[in-house]
Amino acid sequence: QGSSARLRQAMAVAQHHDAVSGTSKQHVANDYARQLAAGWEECQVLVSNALASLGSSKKDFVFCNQLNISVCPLSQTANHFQAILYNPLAWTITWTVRLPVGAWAYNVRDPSGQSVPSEVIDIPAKGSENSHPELIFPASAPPLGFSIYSVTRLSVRTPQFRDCCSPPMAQS
Amino acid sequence: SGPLVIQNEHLRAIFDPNTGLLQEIENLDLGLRLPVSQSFYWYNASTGDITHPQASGAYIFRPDKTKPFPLRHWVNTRLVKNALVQEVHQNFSAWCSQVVRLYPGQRHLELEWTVGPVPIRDGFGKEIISRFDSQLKTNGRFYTDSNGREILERRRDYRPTWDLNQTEPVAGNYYPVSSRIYITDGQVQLTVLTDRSQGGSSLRDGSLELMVHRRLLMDDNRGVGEALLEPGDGPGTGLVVRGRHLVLLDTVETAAAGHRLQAQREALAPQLVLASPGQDVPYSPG
Repeated sequence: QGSSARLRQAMAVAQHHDAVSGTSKQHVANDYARQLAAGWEECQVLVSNALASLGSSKKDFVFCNQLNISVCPLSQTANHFQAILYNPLAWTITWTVRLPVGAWAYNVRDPSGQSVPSEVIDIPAKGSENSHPELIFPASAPPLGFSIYSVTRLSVRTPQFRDCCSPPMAQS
Repeated sequence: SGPLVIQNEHLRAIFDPNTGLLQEIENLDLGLRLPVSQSFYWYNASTGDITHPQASGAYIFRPDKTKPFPLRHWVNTRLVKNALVQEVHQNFSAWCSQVVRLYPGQRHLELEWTVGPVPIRDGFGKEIISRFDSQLKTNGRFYTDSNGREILERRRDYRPTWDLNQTEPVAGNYYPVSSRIYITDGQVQLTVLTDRSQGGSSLRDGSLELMVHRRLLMDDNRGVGEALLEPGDGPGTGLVVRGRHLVLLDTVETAAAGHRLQAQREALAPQLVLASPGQDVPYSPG
């Protein structure tokens, strides 16, 4: 059973100017973040239930909250997964989906089963020499609706695409 | 080698071949070209001085000098180009990098910046800004929004409701930016959309800056009783912050439609949920 009450409560607490502008001691700021995170956690159950009801099928829904630092255990390990894009706007949107993955070639299919162009680029990991592959594909979702894309890893050994590195800038 | 260029059907971004920094943005639909550079700078946070003991802190932004220090005059770059994305990865320093990105069909330039942990071993608190510099004759004016709805005109060293005696040439010209800031010369408009509220200003004609991160060493004596030091995932390591600025170049006539629709797409961005297939169970509530 999901509920948005906890997030609503956390947002209400965060109306205090300390939460809005960061004028609090560190442990208070941490607590604001903790409350918001707990509230979002419960909302993820709510969103999953809504998607199950709208899609008439229960799935093992996974939310990756660290896509901004290219972390998503499911997409980085699974050979096959679905990407569900929910659009809260009242008009159709096109969006470029970026997901950290574990290989260099994937096949992406749109809701009608058509193949969608996709690329895998290697992203330098911060502060280290190694990099990691990131899958990119264009997606769209209907107004106030969602689209389900199916992603399958291809058994291709060599990277489909290595970026062309411009020569290092003059070190002077 | 020649200038680095990334482009799509609507926009072209050109980077200086010597410095790797942004050099020009071109709106291909409108035939608009704006030489504009962008880089990161840091203000040395004031710890109080003879004119006033006020230090920079959680409540107060008060740089020690009016001129910020550039993080670096050139960057290491890395170009990624394929059918679905064109990116220039810029490395300013061990604690500051940025990816300038264009997807097909996109009418804005996406600058994804990553800043932190801000070093403080030199004993200086730092307030980090991203600054855009152009030749636009903006006549001391710039525009910031209030909660994404009303756009307010700001004038340097001026207040509409009282005669301002400007004592803080930088901080006294900083304003809250909820979602956008822009400058215009009456024909061309350069707009920057933010993905969170930031402080922003235009301290010189044609220039526009947004504060992306702060790490301070003193309390500002306004009640918090703690420096804005933001230990990251361990005492004293400092937070790493990542965010995005979306840059739009338009005529004054077309700019509002551009930034208002794009800001709505950002504020109500699609929610991405993953699912492992094969676990589907038919479900029809009640």
